[in-house]
Amino acid sequence: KEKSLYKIKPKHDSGIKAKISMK
Amino acid sequence: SSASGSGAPAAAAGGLDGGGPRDSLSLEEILRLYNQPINEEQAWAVCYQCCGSLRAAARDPRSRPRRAPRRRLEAPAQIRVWKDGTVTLAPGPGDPGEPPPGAGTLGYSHCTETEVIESLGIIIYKALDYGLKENEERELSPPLEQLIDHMANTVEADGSNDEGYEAADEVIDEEDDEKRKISIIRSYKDVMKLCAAHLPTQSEAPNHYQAVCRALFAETMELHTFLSKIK
Repeated sequence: KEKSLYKIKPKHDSGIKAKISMK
Repeated sequence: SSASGSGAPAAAAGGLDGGGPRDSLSLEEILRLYNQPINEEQAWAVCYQCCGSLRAAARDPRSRPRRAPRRRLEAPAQIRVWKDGTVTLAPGPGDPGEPPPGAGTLGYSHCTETEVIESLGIIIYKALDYGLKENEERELSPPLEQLIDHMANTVEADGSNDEGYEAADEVIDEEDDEKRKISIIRSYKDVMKLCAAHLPTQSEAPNHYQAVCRALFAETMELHTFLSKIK
């Protein structure tokens, strides 16, 4: 079972968040 | 614990319209009520269930009362989680029984299956990222990041993903290698296959993901009722 908490890291320029935000 | 945080009760109290029984909730309503992102299992489940209903609608559109025309998703408000665990797209302007597009609408237009999948991947990612600051990034498990990467068509040209996940080595095994075989997602079925491959027993995917979405609906409604009583 997944833990309810999740890890947060600094946004990376080549990470998925940056790629999604460019869509 | 889900409702912890100073903004949650206020957000929840105003999160749903009307006080009567509900048969469905939008993903936006769910996010606002919890005031936190969805978890990974819910993301897998919404992807699977949504693609299942889209696939069914595409194959037999006249038999689907909750018809889902092919169009890009623009917001989590367009994804509806039903009491029975079904996930559909909300009817849009121009759909049967809906008003025609007008000023201020989202301007739906019919598009390809891969475009719908891409937009779904983006919405799911944003639901996982809900509430995070712009300079923060959630650490997703590699399989889920790969799924979204492929759905949203953000995979690098060489087919590799960005490996920012420090704990990746401990969870990569033969099963993950099997999942990597699907390098390009072209259809709703491809998405469903990847979601099913995430489970220990793939044949359990329909029941499992329906149960996850059914629980998501039920727990959200329970939270809404609870917070409304407190208010």
